[in-house]
Amino acid sequence: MHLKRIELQGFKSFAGKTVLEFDKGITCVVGPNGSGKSNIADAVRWVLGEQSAKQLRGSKMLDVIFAGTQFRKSVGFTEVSLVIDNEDQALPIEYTEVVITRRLYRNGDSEYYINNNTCRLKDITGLFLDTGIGKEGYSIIGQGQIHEILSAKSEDRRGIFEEAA
Amino acid sequence: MHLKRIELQGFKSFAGKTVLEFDKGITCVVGPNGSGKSNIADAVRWVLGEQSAKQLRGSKMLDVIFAGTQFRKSVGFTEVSLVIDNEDQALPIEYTEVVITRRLYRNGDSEYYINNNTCRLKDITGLFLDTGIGKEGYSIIGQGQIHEILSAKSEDRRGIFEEAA
Amino acid sequence: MKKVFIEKFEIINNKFDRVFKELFEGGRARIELVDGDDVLESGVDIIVQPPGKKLQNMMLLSGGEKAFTAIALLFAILELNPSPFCIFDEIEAALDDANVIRFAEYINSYKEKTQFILITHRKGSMEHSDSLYGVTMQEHGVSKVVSMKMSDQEG
Amino acid sequence: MKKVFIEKFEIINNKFDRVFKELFEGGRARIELVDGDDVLESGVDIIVQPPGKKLQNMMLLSGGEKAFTAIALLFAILELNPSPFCIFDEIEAALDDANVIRFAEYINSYKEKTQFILITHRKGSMEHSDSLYGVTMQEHGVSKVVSMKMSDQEG
Ligand SMILES: Nc1ncnc2c1ncn2[C@@H]1O[C@H](COP(=O)(O)OP(=O)(O)OP(=O)(O)O)[C@@H](O)[C@H]1O
Ligand SMILES: Nc1ncnc2c1ncn2[C@@H]1O[C@H](COP(=O)(O)OP(=O)(O)OP(=O)(O)O)[C@@H](O)[C@H]1O
Ligand SMILES: [Mg+2]
Ligand SMILES: [Mg+2]
Repeated sequence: MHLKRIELQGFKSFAGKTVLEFDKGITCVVGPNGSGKSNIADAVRWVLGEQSAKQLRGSKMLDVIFAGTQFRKSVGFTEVSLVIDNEDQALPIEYTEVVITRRLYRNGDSEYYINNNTCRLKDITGLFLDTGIGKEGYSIIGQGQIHEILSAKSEDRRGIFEEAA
Repeated sequence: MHLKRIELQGFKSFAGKTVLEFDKGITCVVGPNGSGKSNIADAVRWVLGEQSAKQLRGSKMLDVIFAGTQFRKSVGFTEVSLVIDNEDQALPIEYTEVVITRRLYRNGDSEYYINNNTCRLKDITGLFLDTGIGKEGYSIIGQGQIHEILSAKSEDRRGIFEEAA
Repeated sequence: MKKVFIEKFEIINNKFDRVFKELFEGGRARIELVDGDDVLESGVDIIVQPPGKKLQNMMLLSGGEKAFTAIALLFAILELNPSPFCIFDEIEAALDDANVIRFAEYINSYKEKTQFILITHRKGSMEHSDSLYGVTMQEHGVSKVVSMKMSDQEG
Repeated sequence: MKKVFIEKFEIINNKFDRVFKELFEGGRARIELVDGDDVLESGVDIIVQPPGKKLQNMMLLSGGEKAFTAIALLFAILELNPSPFCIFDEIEAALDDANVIRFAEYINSYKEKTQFILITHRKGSMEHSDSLYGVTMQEHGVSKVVSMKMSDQEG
């Protein structure tokens, strides 16, 4: 199982449709301050079901929809898809390519899809349950968050081990 | 007024006597992770009267005394001096060169000196009162602390402006 | 429950020490339960000793040593609980140039099992990657992505 | 007391906007009292707009934009309350290479009034400094300082 593609549209600073193809191995994402690199990590966390606007550096969930610039209008919805190679059937679903999609409209309506079939958030989190991926695991580390693993209070650290155990 | 020299002895990882001379202008301090760069900033904060061990990344004040390594024994005291050029008489004292010294022994005894005369901490903080230097001002910014200026709660930010006002 | 937790805890502890030694090229590291009698509720202490230094309180470590220790613990956890892909956003920012290269080499030894997406500003990481994406804002406030396939780089 | 506070607040506000424009090469920034009626107790809001972007909540700014905004505010405060010397420990760590150079150039324009000691890993900062100290641990766990006068560097 590996990530083949991320497709973003109207997500944070990504006004138009943007596609990132990935091979196996290591891919670096580089660019100037404020260009939108961390917004890509936020998009992956969001499509996997993130419910906290604060974890996505916003104050309300609508903050993830492209808000416009001095020269461009805002948009009415955002959509992000993860395209995953499932040749090895690591995800318990009969497709060899699995597409997870989340959409949010300005009126607050939110939709989830697996391979273009409407589903609930529970279906997506259920799919990834034992893979280590998902907003709870250690597979996505946000900017400045690496220090949290050593967090100050010993009882906070406890959570790490329960998670992993 | 400018800083001419920092002299450290037995302070954190500086086992022996170490002297850093400074000119006016910009001096960069570079070196590998864990080599002792931030310990120099801690030394300056300490000699200016810092009372919180936590602000110096320790759990007790004795943590600033060289604790030894696998190959060297610990030492019994630490001493740090700041040598300041006072040609312009910015510091309200009749010397053209002012030397501030702080010493701490393993038994907890602590001494302060101005130009080799014993004094109290109050004398040192009084000397620097209107200069902007000192542990409360914005002249020393520790590693990772730049973000605190924008700190999350608006009432915390208040402190900055009172300080400056 | 208790037995499983203790077993897994020991595995992470061993892996943490091994990864730490590999990244720091020596020294040792371990995790301990603060209260051994109450395994299921106890906090966890992290005790590390960089090569040649005395065992010290975590707080006295430098910014870079702390980040590198956190990375070692992260890899120990990922070894126990491997993930098919990971996204790391500037986790190596506090490391010096030599440690960034050790980090990048370590990740390279791992890439058969896990796919990595590294958001970074560091040359050491870029030089050890298989492909590169550039994110720009030619139009103010609007992000665009440009693929900079490594082979183009040499050109 | 109230009158003095409002005056100083306005001065910092103006300086903050000027320094922000200089560092970001455009945009605007301001500080506002959350509760204008209770000047002496009110919290403070920071509102910034990088060039070409919409005015947004501080939280949505990137890591580098936040650090650069904090640096702009720091300099605004230092202009109001100048200090003869400053020690900054890796304050420019989150900046990209272009912004590090803008930061180093800004500091250079300031060095007549204030002496700076910058602890740093960034080349942009080193290249704009007048002198350089290297800190090493040839003996494990024991710090030594080596002066690397800039002129040696060219050699
Ligand atoms: N809903 C939105 N609409 C438009 N722009 C947005 C939205 N949310 C965030 N942004 C913009 O995205 C930018 C931040 O992007 P991001 O955090 O990805 O930067 P980055 O490339 O990670 O930078 P750094 O290197 O500093 O970490 C901000 O300038 C912010 O204004
Ligand atoms: N009392 C002490 N005795 C001996 N060594 C000490 C003492 N206190 C701190 N140290 C050592 O100093 C080292 C940290 O140094 P410092 O924080 O200055 O590093 P640094 O050069 O700033 O590194 P970085 O680039 O990672 O920030 C630690 O490894 C710690 O073990
Ligand atoms: Mg970022
Ligand atoms: Mg440091």
